[in-house]
Amino acid sequence: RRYVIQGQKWQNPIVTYSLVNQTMSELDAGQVRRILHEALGLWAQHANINFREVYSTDADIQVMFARKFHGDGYNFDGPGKILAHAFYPGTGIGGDAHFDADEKWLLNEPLDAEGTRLFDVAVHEFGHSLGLGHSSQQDAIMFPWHHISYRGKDTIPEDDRLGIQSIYGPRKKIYGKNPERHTPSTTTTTTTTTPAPPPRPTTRPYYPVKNTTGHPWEGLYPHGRPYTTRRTTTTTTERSHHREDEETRYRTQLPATTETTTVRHRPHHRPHHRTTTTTAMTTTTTTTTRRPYRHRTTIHPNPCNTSFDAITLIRNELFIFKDRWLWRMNENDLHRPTPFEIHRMFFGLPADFERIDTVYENKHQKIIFFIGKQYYVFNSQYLEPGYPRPLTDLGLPDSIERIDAALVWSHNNRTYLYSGRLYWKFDEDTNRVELDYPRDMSMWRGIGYNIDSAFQYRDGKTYFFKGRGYWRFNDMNMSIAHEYQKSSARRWMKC
Amino acid sequence: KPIERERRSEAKFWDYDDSQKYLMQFGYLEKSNIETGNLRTIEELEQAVRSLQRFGGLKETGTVDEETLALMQRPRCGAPDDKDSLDFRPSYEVRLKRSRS
Repeated sequence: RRYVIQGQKWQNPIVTYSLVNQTMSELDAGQVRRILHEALGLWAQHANINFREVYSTDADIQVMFARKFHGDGYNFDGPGKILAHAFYPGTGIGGDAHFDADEKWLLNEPLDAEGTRLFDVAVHEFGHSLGLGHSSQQDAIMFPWHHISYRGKDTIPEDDRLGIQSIYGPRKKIYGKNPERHTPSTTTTTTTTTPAPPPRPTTRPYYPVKNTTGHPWEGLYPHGRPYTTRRTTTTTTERSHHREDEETRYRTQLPATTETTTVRHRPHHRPHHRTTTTTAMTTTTTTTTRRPYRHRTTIHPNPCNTSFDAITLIRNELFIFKDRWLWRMNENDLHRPTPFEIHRMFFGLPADFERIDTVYENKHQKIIFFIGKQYYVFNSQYLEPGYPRPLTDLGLPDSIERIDAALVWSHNNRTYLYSGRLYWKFDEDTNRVELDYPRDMSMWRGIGYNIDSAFQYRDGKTYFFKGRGYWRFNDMNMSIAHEYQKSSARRWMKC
Repeated sequence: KPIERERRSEAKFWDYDDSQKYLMQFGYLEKSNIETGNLRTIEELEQAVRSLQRFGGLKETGTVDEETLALMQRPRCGAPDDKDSLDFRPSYEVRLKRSRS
């Protein structure tokens, strides 16, 4: 197979890159940055693309040295075998290049020295970051197995040159100037003026906080840091759409977009009155405690225009959760029942919780709620003593900030937990996740990352929910059974 | 049976499970079997080994011989070789691309 193009490419004329964890003690950060710059410069000499080094989490290509499990589902394996990996162009983790910190990296040593030249591997990995796949040409830079592919000649192997030029086109000649003197603009790295980000906690491996281009559903890395919107080529509508969507996900309800429902509260219940003011780009919620009302108008989300925080069968009844509300759907009802507040059915949840992350009923008929880094075990409607407990009690890594979904999979009736790009199989008997996990969510082909919920319905099928829509899953093929259904409301909320 | 014993000795560095993991990791074998537990046919395994041998420039025998074992133990990039592997690409873009097509 000759060179392979992976379909994605960088649209922005200048691609930024950043060495994320410069505190790498073994290697000299300055030398590493020089080598990264040379490796990118080699591609820039042969294609119409330019690079600029920045030192911030806004970079398109974030370069990281990490070892073993480092949060992307593709663990490194210590010295030897896997040296590095990189992701094809895209938002989120797209474009990033990760190098195995357990390798013996050579920065300046001569070719025959013992170890792995960082330059050779970096050129290869940046080929992926630009959109190239592996080539079976043994002399090509994109050949999967490590070899000295480039020895300082003034050109790269033909297979790589044709590959990169078929994505970005050849390097444009600058007329009217002496072309010999003109070197690709990548060689002029302008040190960025953006202030260096605060020193990162060295207590645990640092994960780059990547941005997203406003795709409404991208939310969190597995360790829970939210994406921030970055200067992107997306149109402002998309971005405002993203901000608006982002807010709907996290803000308390506003009267404008939701029905108002009067819910009577028992007089002893001290209601908190929430006022929400939304300025241009931010939502501030001020909470004031007022004297108890005999009743108050409480607003629940518009069930026909919302994503779900969780949807599951409990005692074979369908429960749908959003923010502080739950709908108890009865199959025989023609109409949707009125929602009520979660803490009026499940006693023992924290009084100030905004929303639950997910919930499921296990094979011991216990009802397990996940909120943030804790989980709550309910025996029917009552919290069992000794709960909540931290997620680490289940064998999950401390870097996990929340569980997106908990599923008893229809294929094998085993429990799976999903968070960000990763998932675990959970052993209900040992009450811990199984050893050979986490794995990357790409195993569940077509579902993508950062899902909202998943459950097995009475029809014995498995459904995944993300944003306002859902997929039915084909267990045997391990892929989605049909295209994304844009509206869950009709099927699940009887809208 | 000397032949059987001889074959088994070839894989003394690596048992078949490691070979399967390698082939799945780099896109030569369907990974989903890990979760579904579906069994594989011998043809599927031999075809995967042949693809690996072709990509690595080896003689295509379909069995994990010495050269193939040596190739599997060489340092390499962690990205999969299968050009259709979507593992290293943000998958919602894939869906976007599909819906566009």
